[in-house]
Amino acid sequence: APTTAPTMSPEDQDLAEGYLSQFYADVGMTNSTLRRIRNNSFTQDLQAMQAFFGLEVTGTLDKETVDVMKAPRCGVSDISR
Amino acid sequence: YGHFPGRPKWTKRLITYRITRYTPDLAQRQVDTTIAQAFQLYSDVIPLDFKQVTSGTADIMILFQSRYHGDFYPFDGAGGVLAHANSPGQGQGGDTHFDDDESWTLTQRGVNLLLVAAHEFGHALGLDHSRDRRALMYPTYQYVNTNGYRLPDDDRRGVQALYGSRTTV
Repeated sequence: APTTAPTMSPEDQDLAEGYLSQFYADVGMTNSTLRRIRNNSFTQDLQAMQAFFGLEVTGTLDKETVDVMKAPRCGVSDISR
Repeated sequence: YGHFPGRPKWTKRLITYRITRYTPDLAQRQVDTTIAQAFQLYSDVIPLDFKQVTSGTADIMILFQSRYHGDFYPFDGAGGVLAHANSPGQGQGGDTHFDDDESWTLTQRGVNLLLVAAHEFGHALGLDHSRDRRALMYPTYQYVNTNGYRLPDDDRRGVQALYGSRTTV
């Protein structure tokens, strides 16, 4: 039977935004215009993260992706700077 | 495995390191021994040697500290980010920092210092994160038995691509 996709909590959304900005964002994005660009690229960054970790690449925040984001890890970015 | 843009690496054979702040979780002697073991994992397979110094500026400066610790990347409390390190270079290049809000251990409990230190020293030698789940340079922490631990193949190939093999020199 069809099921409703679980909705991620605002806390998980905040976690994801922080995680992606820390580990998948380009450097130098500091002014407001560029911040808007960053916000628009949330889906792209999420896809990059899901691809890196071998998750299903959906661009949508799901439990499996959040679980990876919550795992203890190294503080070095996953995209080369 | 991966390397940082420009493939930064050390251009000398003897690399010095200095631990400027220790964690209270372990005896200083245990930290010294474990850090030396982590470097040994690399010097077993590449023609670099590592020497601890106790004064002055070393190539790789190491500290344990929580929250703000002098760079642009303050730590975040227990869990989350465990440690970070810079790629090789002058100044702060290679410097390695451990979040002292973690519970550092030599066992399966808490966060195993040998595994995290070896990972960070991979960065300090020029290795970027790997997508290979079995690699030491995979970004997330997972405990593995450290008895007789050796550098996984992916990481060995990555660091030998930068420095060559110790056995061939």
